[in-house]
Amino acid sequence: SKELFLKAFNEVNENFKKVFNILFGGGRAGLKLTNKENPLESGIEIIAQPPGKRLQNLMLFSGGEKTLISLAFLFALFQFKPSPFCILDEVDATLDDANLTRFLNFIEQLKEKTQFLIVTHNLKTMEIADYIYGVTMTEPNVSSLYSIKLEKK
Amino acid sequence: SKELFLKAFNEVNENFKKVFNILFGGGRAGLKLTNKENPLESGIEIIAQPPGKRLQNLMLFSGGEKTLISLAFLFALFQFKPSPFCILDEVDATLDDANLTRFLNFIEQLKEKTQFLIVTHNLKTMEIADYIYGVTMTEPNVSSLYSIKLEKK
Amino acid sequence: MFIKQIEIQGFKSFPEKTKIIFHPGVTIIVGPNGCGKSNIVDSVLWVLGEQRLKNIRGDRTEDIIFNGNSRRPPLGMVYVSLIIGNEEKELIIEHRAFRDGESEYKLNGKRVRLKEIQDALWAEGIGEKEYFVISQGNINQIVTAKPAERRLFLEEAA
Amino acid sequence: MFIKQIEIQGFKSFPEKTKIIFHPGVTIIVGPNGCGKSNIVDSVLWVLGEQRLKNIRGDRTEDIIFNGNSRRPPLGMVYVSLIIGNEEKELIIEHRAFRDGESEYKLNGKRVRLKEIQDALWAEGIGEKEYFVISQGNINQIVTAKPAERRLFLEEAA
Ligand SMILES: Nc1ncnc2c1ncn2[C@@H]1O[C@H](COP(=O)(O)OP(=O)(O)OP(=O)(O)O)[C@@H](O)[C@H]1O
Ligand SMILES: Nc1ncnc2c1ncn2[C@@H]1O[C@H](COP(=O)(O)OP(=O)(O)OP(=O)(O)O)[C@@H](O)[C@H]1O
Ligand SMILES: [Mg+2]
Ligand SMILES: [Mg+2]
Repeated sequence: SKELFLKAFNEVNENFKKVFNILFGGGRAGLKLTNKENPLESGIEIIAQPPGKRLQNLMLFSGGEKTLISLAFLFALFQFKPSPFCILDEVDATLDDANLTRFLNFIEQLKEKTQFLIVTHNLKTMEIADYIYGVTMTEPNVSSLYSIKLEKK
Repeated sequence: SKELFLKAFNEVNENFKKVFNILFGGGRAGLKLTNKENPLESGIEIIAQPPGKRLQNLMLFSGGEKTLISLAFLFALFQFKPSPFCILDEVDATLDDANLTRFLNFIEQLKEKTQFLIVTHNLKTMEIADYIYGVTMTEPNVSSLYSIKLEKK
Repeated sequence: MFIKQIEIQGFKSFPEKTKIIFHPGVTIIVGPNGCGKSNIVDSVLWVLGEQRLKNIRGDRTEDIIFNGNSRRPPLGMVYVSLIIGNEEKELIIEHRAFRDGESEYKLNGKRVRLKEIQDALWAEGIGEKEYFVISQGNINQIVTAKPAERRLFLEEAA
Repeated sequence: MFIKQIEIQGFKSFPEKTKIIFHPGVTIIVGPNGCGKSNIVDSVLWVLGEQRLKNIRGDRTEDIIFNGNSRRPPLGMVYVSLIIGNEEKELIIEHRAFRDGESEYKLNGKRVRLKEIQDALWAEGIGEKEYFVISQGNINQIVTAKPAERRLFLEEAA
């Protein structure tokens, strides 16, 4: 229904502004309906302005910035309606250290309500693990798993 | 002309087999014309078999494997007809340590004939640099460059 | 609700029955290129009814069945089960398929159509798999998507 | 032949005239997300005549001209020059454009059409820019390409 959708949109929009701020360490962002008169037919536009930067075509952002904006949108949705679990495959591949740290801190906030399965090559990402599985192919084309013991600090 | 194309194709094919072997530390690979009777209209197929693995649909390979196969093709072309310069933007993002090392070793072979400009976040990639430029935005939306002094070992 | 277990047999690089236990919190999966990490992600998409094999890097059913190596022959069947639940209840979702294209789904041991599984997940507040599975290389699609496509994400949550 | 220098003024995040000197061998470019590394790559594509702005993450000419920040106003002009050469000779390629869409190319100081630049590069054994510039996220396209598209790469070398 129209009311339900608008209620969800407005709440996710508020979340998006805050999550964007946290992930980018500042800046302003928001979501915009392309068709305000007809919300049930409307698309959703992303307006993003990292700290100090000018508003610009979303495509001009860097690879890492696009990933961070995408994650902000996803997490904004999760804050509105948590998914019980979330599987992320190498989403951290293009994030620099500073952005990676803010991303990982945010995962630690969300993990109360959402179980995360994260595939990564990044050593820093491994640090937020409650459990780690290593995958190998001791025999070609045959995968096997093993647990990696964690010494929690 | 048909002869020129076939000569190029065969030579690049030979290079591809060898480069693939070096980058994957073994295995077998090759290029195949989709239309043998009509080479000037033919597409080029890639057949790849990492060490011990079975021949399979190219799409089934992992992200890192696809990158390595793509680089093998590119370098096979460069061995046939070196490009004077080559610009690579974050091609190493999905390579694990072992594949990254073989990739970097190969760059060091090619750099005699080809100048490389490589954008990266990877510390290991920085080790093969003859020169390093750092880019920053001390002022938002304004990029500035600075040289990073290298202590060559 | 959380994922308690994934069991894989015959799916891509998992010829042997492989049981993976999960707990609440953050589980990290690591390993070298091509060792099978994304194949695990693909198996979850597949057991939840991924119809477009392109989305799990395949073209035909035979692509996602273990195709053998120098020592082992190809297999003829693929099976994945997913157990999600909490302390009070459990949902066991199974998908089995054969090289000839035949396939069947089961929910808590009973053979069902895919729709019944989707309804059962929906009743538990679990939406479309695109909402909670981000495959390798896909995260930026939220930014590069058309506004109408992005809307679908919100509809999942609404 | 190698790239000796790139000079950028007004292109994306380079409002100030920025001269970057290069030498033979391997030059590595590093920096945090969004600092401008890929913009340098885009400037090379643009000076060499990239017609499809989508390939350098833009839609209209104004996207690739410095659009200002809280302290500086947007600029009205974008200029990139590329010097390639060796000890014996040099090719100076320049591309200038304005917000209204007007643009001009120069080769060694003389105003030319883009075709003349492409011919001069071809004479030096330098092919299409897609052959020697791999933009961020694009490397896997060689594997995911259709066989006919892959052929274009070989034609560049043949
Ligand atoms: N049908 C199949 N039968 C046997 N092995 C398969 C099949 N499909 C895929 N594989 C194997 O799975 C590998 C790819 O695995 P996967 O994509 O999970 O790697 P990954 O761990 O995600 O690597 P990366 O870190 O590079 O992303 C292929 O190289 C192949 O060996
Ligand atoms: N027309 C423009 N005017 C001003 N600044 C611009 C313009 N276009 C792009 N930018 C700036 O360039 C940034 C993107 O730069 P770029 O893509 O080069 O980053 P990068 O260093 O490659 O980052 P990453 O490591 O994430 O790939 C944008 O965030 C924006 O600040
Ligand atoms: Mg993978
Ligand atoms: Mg970049």
